[in-house]
Amino acid sequence: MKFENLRLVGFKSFVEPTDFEIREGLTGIVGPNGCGKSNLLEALRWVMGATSAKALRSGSMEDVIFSGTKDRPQRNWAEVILTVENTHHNLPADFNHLDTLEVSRRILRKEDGAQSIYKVNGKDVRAKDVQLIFADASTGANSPALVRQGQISELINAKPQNRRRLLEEAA
Amino acid sequence: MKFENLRLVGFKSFVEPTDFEIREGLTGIVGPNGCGKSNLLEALRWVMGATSAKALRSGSMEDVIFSGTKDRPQRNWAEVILTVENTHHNLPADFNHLDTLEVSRRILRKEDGAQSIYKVNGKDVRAKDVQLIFADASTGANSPALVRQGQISELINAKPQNRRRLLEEAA
Amino acid sequence: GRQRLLSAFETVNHNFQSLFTRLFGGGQAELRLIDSDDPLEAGLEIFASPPGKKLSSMSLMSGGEQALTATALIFAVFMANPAPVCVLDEVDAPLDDANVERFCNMLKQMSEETDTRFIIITHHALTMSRMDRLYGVTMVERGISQLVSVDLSNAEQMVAAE
Amino acid sequence: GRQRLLSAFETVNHNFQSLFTRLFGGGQAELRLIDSDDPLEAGLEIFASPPGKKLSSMSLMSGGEQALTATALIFAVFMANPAPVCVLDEVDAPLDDANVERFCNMLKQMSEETDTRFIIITHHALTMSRMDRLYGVTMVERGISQLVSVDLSNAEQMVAAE
Ligand SMILES: Nc1ncnc2c1ncn2[C@@H]1O[C@H](COP(=O)(O)OP(=O)(O)OP(=O)(O)O)[C@@H](O)[C@H]1O
Ligand SMILES: Nc1ncnc2c1ncn2[C@@H]1O[C@H](COP(=O)(O)OP(=O)(O)OP(=O)(O)O)[C@@H](O)[C@H]1O
Ligand SMILES: [Mg+2]
Ligand SMILES: [Mg+2]
Repeated sequence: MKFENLRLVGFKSFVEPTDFEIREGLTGIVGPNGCGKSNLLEALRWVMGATSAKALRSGSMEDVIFSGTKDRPQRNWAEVILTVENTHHNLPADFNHLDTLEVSRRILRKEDGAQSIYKVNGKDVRAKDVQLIFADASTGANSPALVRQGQISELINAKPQNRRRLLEEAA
Repeated sequence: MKFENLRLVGFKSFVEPTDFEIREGLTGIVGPNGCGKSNLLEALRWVMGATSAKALRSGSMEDVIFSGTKDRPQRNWAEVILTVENTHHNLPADFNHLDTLEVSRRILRKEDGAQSIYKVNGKDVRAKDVQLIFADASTGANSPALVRQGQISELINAKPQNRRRLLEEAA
Repeated sequence: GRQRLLSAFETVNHNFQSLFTRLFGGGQAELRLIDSDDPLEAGLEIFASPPGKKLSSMSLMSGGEQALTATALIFAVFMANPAPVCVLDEVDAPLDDANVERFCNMLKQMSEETDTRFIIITHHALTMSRMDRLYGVTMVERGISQLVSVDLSNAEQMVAAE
Repeated sequence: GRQRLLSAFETVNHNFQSLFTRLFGGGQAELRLIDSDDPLEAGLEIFASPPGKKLSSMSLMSGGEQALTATALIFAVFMANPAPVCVLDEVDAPLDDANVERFCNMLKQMSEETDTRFIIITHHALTMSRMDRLYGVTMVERGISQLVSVDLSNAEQMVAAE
C-alpha cells in the first residue's frame, strides 16, 4: 500500500478543508506549540478506525469536531479522507480488486451521542472493514510505527508486562 | 538560608571530588545526554535526606555509589557535602545558633546493606535532623521547587487526587 | 488542616492565573477542586485557554501548552512560599522559541523578586543565552563526569559540540 | 501463539542490538523476557550500556539515553515488519545534537531500505535540515490551523519565528 493524501475537513483545529500530500522519503512537520501538528497525526489514526477517544486526547469521539473559536462557531460534523494506492494487493477480498482506495470517516453531532460513518470509494462500510484493510497492509491506528507525542516516555515508564504488548503488535 | 556550595565525592558518575558553587540569580547547566547533569540535582536532594531510592533512579540507595567503568574500579563509599548560610535563623533549636552549616551524607557498602551517615559541622546527627533543618528553611528533598526531569509530564498525566498533593506541599 | 489547604489553594490559584497569562502572553486559566466537598479528598483539576482558544481541561491542550501550563502551576506553588534554591531539570524541552523566551523572562523576574538561587538544566540555546552564568558537565573520560565553567560566548560551541 | 511471540522476540532483539549500537555510535544492548517462563505472561526488560558505560537496566540511564534506547526499540519492531507509513511526533525532543545527528542518519537509511513514507514532527533545527521537504503548520487566525509548504532554506526563520 502507498499512502498518497490525507484530507481534513473540520477535524479539530483544521476547520478549513486541508490537503496533506504524503510523499516519499522524509517529510518534516514544523510549527509553534499548539498550532496543530499532532492533530494531523491524530487525523490519520482516526480515519484508519481508531476506537479510543482517550488516545486522541478527547473525552468523547465528538471532541474531534471543530469546537469553535471566539470568531467562528463550532461545527456539527468532521471528516477525514485518506487516499491510498493498493500496490501490494494484500487487502481483504472485498477490496483487493481496487487500485485506489478513498477511505473516509465522518462524524456528526447528535443529541444521543455522535455517530461515525465510514466509506470506501463512496460505498458505506463498517468500522471493522476499515480496520481490516489497514491491518492487512501492516499499518492501522495502532501501528507501532505511529509514535504519539509522549509515547516514548510511556514506553520507558511502562511495566514490563505492558511493554511486551509491543512485541505482540510485531508478531 | 543561602545555599553556597555542593561537593560530590564518588556520587554516581562524579567519582572525582567536585565542587559546585551555587551563586545568585540564574545558573545554567549544560552538556550532552548522559554526561551527569541530572546526577547533580540528585546529589542535592540526596544530601538533604531523600529517602526514596526510586526517586533517585536507583534500585537501592547504594546505587548512588560510583559503580566503576571499564578503566576504573567501583568505589565503596560516596559522600555529598552541602554548605549553607543560616541567614534567616529559622532552623530547629539545636542548630539555629550556627551561622554556617556543613551538612554531609556518606554511604558505605556493607554485606548486610548500605548505611547512610549524616553529619552537621562534623557532628553525627540523624536523618530526621537533616530533614527538619531543610523543612524549616522551606526547602528539602521533596521541595516543589526541585523539578526532576520528566516531573512536568508526571504532573500533566497525574490523577487529580495526586496533583492535589502539590497543594499540600505548599500548605 | 482543611482550612490551611483551602487557603493554600486560594493563594496558588491566584498566582497561577497571573503566571499563566504572563507565560502564554495572554489567555486565562484556573484551578478547580473537584470530586469531593472535602478539600483533603478532592482532586486538583486545571482548566486553561491559551490566547484565542476556548477554555478546556488541560488534557486537551498540545504537548507544549501542557508543559507550559504545568510550569505555571509549579511556579505558582513556588511563589506562595519561595524556597532558597530552585532547580529545573529540562522543563523547557517541549517549548518552542517564543514560549522559551517568555519562560526565561519569568525566571529573570522571579530571580529579581526573591532571594532564590536558580539552577536551570537545559539543552536550549536560547535559555543558555539568558543565564547569568553557565556550567558545563562533560565526560572527557567515559563514564566520569567533570564540572567546568563555560564562557557564555562559548555556549554556542558547547551546544554544537554535544 | 507462543511460538510466534518468541520468534518475534528473536527478530526484534536482533534488530534492537544493531540499531542501538548505530544510534549510540557504540555500546551494546539487549532485550530480555523476565518474570515468567511463558512468553505470553512475561515482561519485556531492556538492558543497555552506552559506549564506555556499564550494562544496566534502562531505568538507570539518563533521560536522553532512555529516549534514544526506546527509539531503537520502536525502530527494531518497525524493521521486523515495515509499515507503509511511519509518523514520529517529537521523539527527538530530549536528544542533544550529536544524538539527533545519528537519529537522522538512521531515518535516512531506513527511508532508503524500505518503501515507507516518513512523517517527522519536530522542533529541532538539525532534524529539519535533514528532511527531504518541510511542511509548516501555522495559526494565522487564532485557533485555526493551516498547512503550508516551507522552503528548506527558510526553515531557520520558521524556527526563529515560533
Ligand atoms: N475540537 C477542536 N476544535 C478546535 N480546536 C481544537 C480541537 N481539539 C484541539 N484543538 C486545538 O488544537 C490545538 C492542539 O494542537 P496540537 O496538539 O496539534 O499542537 P502541536 O502543534 O502538536 O503543538 P506542540 O508542539 O505543543 O506539541 C490545541 O491548542 C487545541 O486548542
Ligand atoms: N552509580 C553510578 N556510577 C557511575 N555512573 C553512574 C552511576 N549512576 C548513574 N551513572 C551514570 O550517570 C549517567 C546519567 O547521568 P545523568 O542522568 O545526570 O545525565 P544527564 O546529563 O542528565 O543527561 P540527559 O541530558 O540525557 O538528561 C548515566 O550514563 C549513568 O551511566
Ligand atoms: Mg504536538
Ligand atoms: Mg538529565
